[in-house]
Amino acid sequence: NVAHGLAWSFYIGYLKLVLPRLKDSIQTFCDKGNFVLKCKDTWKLHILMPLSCTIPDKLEEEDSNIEFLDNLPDIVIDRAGVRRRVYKHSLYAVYDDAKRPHHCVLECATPLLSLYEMSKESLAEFSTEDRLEQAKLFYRTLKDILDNSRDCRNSYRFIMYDDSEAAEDPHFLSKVILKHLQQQE
Amino acid sequence: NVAHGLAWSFYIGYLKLVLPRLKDSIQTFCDKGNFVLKCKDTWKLHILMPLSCTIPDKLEEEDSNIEFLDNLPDIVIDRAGVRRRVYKHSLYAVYDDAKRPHHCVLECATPLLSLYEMSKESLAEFSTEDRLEQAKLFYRTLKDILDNSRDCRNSYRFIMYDDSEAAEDPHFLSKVILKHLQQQE
Ligand SMILES: Nc1nc(=O)c2ncn([C@@H]3O[C@@H]4COP(=O)(O)O[C@H]5[C@@H](O)[C@H](n6cnc7c(N)ncnc76)O[C@@H]5COP(=O)(O)O[C@@H]3[C@@H]4O)c2[nH]1
Repeated sequence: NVAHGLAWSFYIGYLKLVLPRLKDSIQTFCDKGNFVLKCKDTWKLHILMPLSCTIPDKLEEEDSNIEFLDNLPDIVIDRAGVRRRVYKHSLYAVYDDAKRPHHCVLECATPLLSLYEMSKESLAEFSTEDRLEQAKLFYRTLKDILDNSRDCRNSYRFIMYDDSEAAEDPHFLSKVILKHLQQQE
Repeated sequence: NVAHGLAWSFYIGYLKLVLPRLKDSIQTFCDKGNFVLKCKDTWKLHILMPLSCTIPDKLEEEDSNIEFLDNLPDIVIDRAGVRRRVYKHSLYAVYDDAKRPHHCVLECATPLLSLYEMSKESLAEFSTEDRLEQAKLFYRTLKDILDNSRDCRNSYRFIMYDDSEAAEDPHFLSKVILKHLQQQE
């Protein structure tokens, strides 16, 4: 089960390392005078998981109501023989209908990108149906792992969504994000 | 099959991105006056894969004949909403019995670290026997993928080894690496 390994790898190789340090990283960013993240309930990594696994590299190209602001301070860790490997998070402003900005640390779940590309490589023998099933399994497995992780509590928020209707609304993605942010604010 | 997904993810999310750029990155490093990598046949990413999946974060702590020299220039890519994500490779000197240094770009296969940690987390229901089987499957799957990858040809070398005897020889790891390097020099 491909998704099972990807969920564990995402947790072990990334979330378990970075989530415990996230609030401090945001605090450092704010201390430098960047007072955009006012609401501490949103001091989390918001992880986008579109069911289609079509992951944009630049979110603002997906929806003009999303604007990249800056990266948080780098997290630097010696890992598996790579010295000073760098882990980064990006801060975005997401504009609502009243053009007010809502700030959050946001990124897509990179393993879904692997699922997408596997479904395009004939050698992988992995169909579009397999991919949808594995995307859901990835989410369920990751949710179970994180529900049981004390180190990562309250430092993340999953935004899983069915983006099959996304093409019809140029602001589909910002609306999905805002709905989740407003539940926290 | 956990290893199947990890191998594909390692190729799609890492090797396919970095290996085509590796020779240029080494060239830039040499142009700055660092003339250590003289033999172009060794201008490859040497990927260590110990069967036990016990992956050290600092290789020199494993074997005093291995010395970290420097990192190559960063590879910076916008990926899945993370802006300017950084990919790094580390350059090492590996000393032989005659104390001569042999230089190479070296790291461990990070997904094996995930397999190791999964075998330690009870929630993953993944035994030490599963882990050994999956480590071998990871290697076989990755080898198949890379044998078929035109973009990555000649830019990598797998160093898979059974490290069950490693504890008895403080220079086990450097000898394993040197055997592979000497086949290329
Ligand atoms: N040696 C090494 N150096 C790297 O820079 C690197 N980047 C990725 N990988 C390995 O390639 C594969 C595919 O990566 P992907 O990004 O899809 O998944 C990654 C990704 O979803 C997330 N992650 C890891 N590092 C970062 C990061 N810096 N920023 C965002 N996400 C990250 O957590 C997953 C597991 O990471 P690793 O367990 O380090 O191993 C990965 C993985 O096996 C790397 N391996």
